[in-house]
Parts: sequence; structure tokens; C-alpha cells
Amino acid sequence: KMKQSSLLSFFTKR
Amino acid sequence: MLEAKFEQAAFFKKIIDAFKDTVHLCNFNCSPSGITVQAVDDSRVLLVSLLIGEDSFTSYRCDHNITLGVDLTALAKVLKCGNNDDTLSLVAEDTPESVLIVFEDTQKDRISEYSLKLIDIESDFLDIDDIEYDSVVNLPSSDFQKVARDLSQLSDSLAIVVTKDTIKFEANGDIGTGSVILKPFTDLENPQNTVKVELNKPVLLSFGLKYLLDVVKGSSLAPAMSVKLSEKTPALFEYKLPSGYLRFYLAPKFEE
Repeated sequence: KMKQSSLLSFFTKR
Repeated sequence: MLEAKFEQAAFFKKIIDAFKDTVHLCNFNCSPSGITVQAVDDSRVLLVSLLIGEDSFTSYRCDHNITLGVDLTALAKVLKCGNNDDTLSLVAEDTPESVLIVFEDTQKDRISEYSLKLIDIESDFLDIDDIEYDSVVNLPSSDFQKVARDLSQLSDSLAIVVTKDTIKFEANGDIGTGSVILKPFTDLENPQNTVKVELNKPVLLSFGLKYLLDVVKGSSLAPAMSVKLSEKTPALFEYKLPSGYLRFYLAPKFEE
């Protein structure tokens, strides 16, 4: 089973 | 004051149609060099980054930075009111509460004007610059659209495997499996048909097909596209505009 990651775990908020 | 005129309303309609199903509210940031949008979908998995450079317009004037907070569903309704061959102008004051959308049919001397209410949108702005990619694939947009649509019949995940001389797409689902292999190919007469792989490192990544089905809506904007991939990093799918781009950043799926 694959789990979807979030963009927030790769990019920081400006 | 913003006054931005497209030669053809169809061009702006296509841009909006390409991402209005991904995000519903977004800020159009207008500056002297053009219009940009950065917006993330509600699930924080897919990010849209749009640049419409000033050369995309037959005339463009924007003295100060102006933000237009737009409900894309509402904008799409107004855009339907113009004909594809009409010119389309966006007009707004420096701190606007609404944006004026003007369609002109120059043959018939017909002008239609719509005023769209703007909204205050607070959105996260993500630092997406400075990613280095292990592999870059250029391919026809229609090929990638077909792969995504075909393999979405089988699974909700698509694996993309890039090696030196192939790009392999694989889907593995309850009813069976499917795979499509593309090999580098140069078409000098029709460069948009070219398939090219630039590779620093082989890559294997999986993505949610429901998001990829949104990404491929960019296909109407450009006959060719690029896919940039690195292990454990969001992928970048890019459709170039004559002056600017529509980019999608998509977070990968992992084995649990």
C-alpha cells in the first residue's frame, strides 16, 4: 500500500 | 493600475481551464513584468505555479504590484461569455475590489464588459526554487496525457521509472497491471514529437493518478512538456507558454 506525501514536508512556507 | 490585453480570449481561457479543477481560489500577482500565480490544492499535494510574461499580451501596463484574489469558478463563468477570437482585457485599480474583464470583437465593433468581485485570500507561499533534479524527460504532452488516462483505469498510483534509454510508466491494480515504455526519439521535422531523456541518476517514483489527471489538463497549452524528477522529491511537470509557463509540483507516494 502506497502512502501519499504532502508538499509541506518538502517545501518551507515563506 | 493594471491594463492587460490578450490578443485572443481563448489563450486565457485555456490557461484557467488547465488548473481551475486543482485550486479554486488563488491570488493573481500582477507586476510590471507579468502575472504570476502560486496556489496549492486543498490536500497540499499538488502546487500550481503560473507565469504569464508581459510578452503574452498585445499590450500590458502595470505600474505597481497588484493582487487580484479570484474565485476561479466565478472567473471561468465570466470567461465563457467571451468568444475565443475576441480580445480580452483585464483592468483593475491599484487596490481593487473588482476586476473588469472586457471582450472586444473587433470585426463587429462589439464590446462586452464584466466586473468580477475579488476576494481576500490568505494562502501559504511555498519556497519551490532551487531543486536539483536527477532526471529530466521531454515528451509530447499528448503522450503523457494518454499514459495517465489509460493507466488510471488500472490503479490509483503510477510508477515512473527513468533510466538512460527508457521511460517506463507502470500501474499495478486489482484487475491487473499495465505498463507503457517510451524510448528517446528525435523528430527534426516535428520537434514537439521528440522524446528526450537527460539523466544524472536513474529515478523511480510513484504518484497519485488522480493528481496526474489534473496535471495533464495542461496539455492544451503546449504540444510538448517536461517532467523533472528526483528521488524522494516532488516532481515538476512543466508546460511552456510562448512567454511564461504553467508548472505543477506533485508530492510523491511512498511505500508504507
